[in-house]
Amino acid sequence: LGSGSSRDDDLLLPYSRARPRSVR
Amino acid sequence: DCTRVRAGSREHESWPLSPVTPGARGPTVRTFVSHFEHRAVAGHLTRAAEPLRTFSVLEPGGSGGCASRRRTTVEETARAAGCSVAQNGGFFRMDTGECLGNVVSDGRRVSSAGGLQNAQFGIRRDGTLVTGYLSEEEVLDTENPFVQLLSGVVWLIRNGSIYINESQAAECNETQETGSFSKFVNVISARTAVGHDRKGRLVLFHVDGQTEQRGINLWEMAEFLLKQDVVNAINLDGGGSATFVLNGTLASYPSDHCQDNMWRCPRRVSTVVCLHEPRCQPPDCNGHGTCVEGHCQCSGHFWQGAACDELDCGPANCSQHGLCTETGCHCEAGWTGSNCSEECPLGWYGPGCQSPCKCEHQCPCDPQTGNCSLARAPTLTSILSQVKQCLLPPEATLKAGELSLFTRTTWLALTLALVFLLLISAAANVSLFLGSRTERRRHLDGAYVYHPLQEMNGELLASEKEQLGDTCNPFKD
Repeated sequence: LGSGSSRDDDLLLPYSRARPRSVR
Repeated sequence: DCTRVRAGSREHESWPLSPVTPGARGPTVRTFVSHFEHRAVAGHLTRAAEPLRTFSVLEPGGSGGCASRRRTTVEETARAAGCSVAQNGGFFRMDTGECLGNVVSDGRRVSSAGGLQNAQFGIRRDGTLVTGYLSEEEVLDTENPFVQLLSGVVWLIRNGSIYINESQAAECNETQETGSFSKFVNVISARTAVGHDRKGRLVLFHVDGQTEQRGINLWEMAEFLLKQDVVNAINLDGGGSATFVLNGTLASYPSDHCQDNMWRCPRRVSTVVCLHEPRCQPPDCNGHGTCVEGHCQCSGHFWQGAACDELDCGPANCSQHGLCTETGCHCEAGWTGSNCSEECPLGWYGPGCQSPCKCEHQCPCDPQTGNCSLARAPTLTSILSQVKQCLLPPEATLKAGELSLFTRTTWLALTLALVFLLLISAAANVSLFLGSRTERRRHLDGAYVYHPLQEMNGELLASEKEQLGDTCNPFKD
């Protein structure tokens, strides 16, 4: 249907992207 | 700062395989427009029976998608896999395309969360539906391995109760910047979820929306699912990832904008949850059959069972003298026949009686080993002839010609000797007979005397004397 690619602009993230969780 | 739980067992619910409701056909898709606090929200609720055979977790663009960190629209993945209903699945890194969490797709372990604690939903090989938290050890279990598994964030409903607060504590929210996790829980947006109901049917949930503008939060989603008799469910990726595809075609209103922001475009996502025609378990029928409408049709005469993984050579089961293989009974040495119930014919031995005995004078041999000993012969005569022929010590045996000559001469001599003896004895008998006759004649013409035996043998008894006294002696002296 050639709808084209999305802009990925509606982000719903459980963890903020600021700092990846450091694993102990 | 989240800990990895490598071993042991974590909080989760296991729902055993439910009996198949007769007549249950493909998935049922319900479309709704419901009101949540004066907001009209459109969405789909899908139920599917026999999830073990109708539900799959798919990698983006098919097998290997996670390894190559592919991102593909749900339509593309669903069409290629023949899904009748499909939705976006687990979370992924937007910048790298890395699949996050645990992924098991159609029995293939694709990726592991290494024990990081997020909400899991999966199906084990025996059909058990598992929802909740798992240690790495439980994810990698091989006794009853997962055939489908994916990770979400927030266990929405546990055993018929809302479990969101407990999830926030379990899923490392305290380490985040202020409120990102709790914002994730409470903001309205497009949402998707996966779970199961009390009848063991798989449930897919999807609502359209846009973060902070349209849609629902996790509490409203959980309430809606509870009313739909869902017993366990987890929250999957939402926002611009939320996509619903029916028979390979987009059937929802994604919130991401296209490059031309007049329009909305479905996002290229990572894993996909897919409902399809019942598949065989395993899909390839263990390589011994073909899958027709979800049922294995076994190839050959001997593969049996729902998964064509049982060999059956009939009730005789190869008469305990062989092994049942996919070409039938494979007989032990010394036995033959379709059921290994017949001994090897004389003169043959070994597995399937394929080897001819190698004994002198074509003597039979041991049907198992081929040793040239006295093999079992079926009749007395053949045993006798066999004994004669096969037990003579080697030096005594002559060549075939000599032997027959030797036999003939012997027999002749033996016969002549017997005839000669017969004649002599006949002559002897005749002469004796004639001799005795003349003797008797001579003997009979002369006087003869009778002696009663009593007198001959001693004193007469008194009674007998008296008797003798008053009667004349009937006998002449």
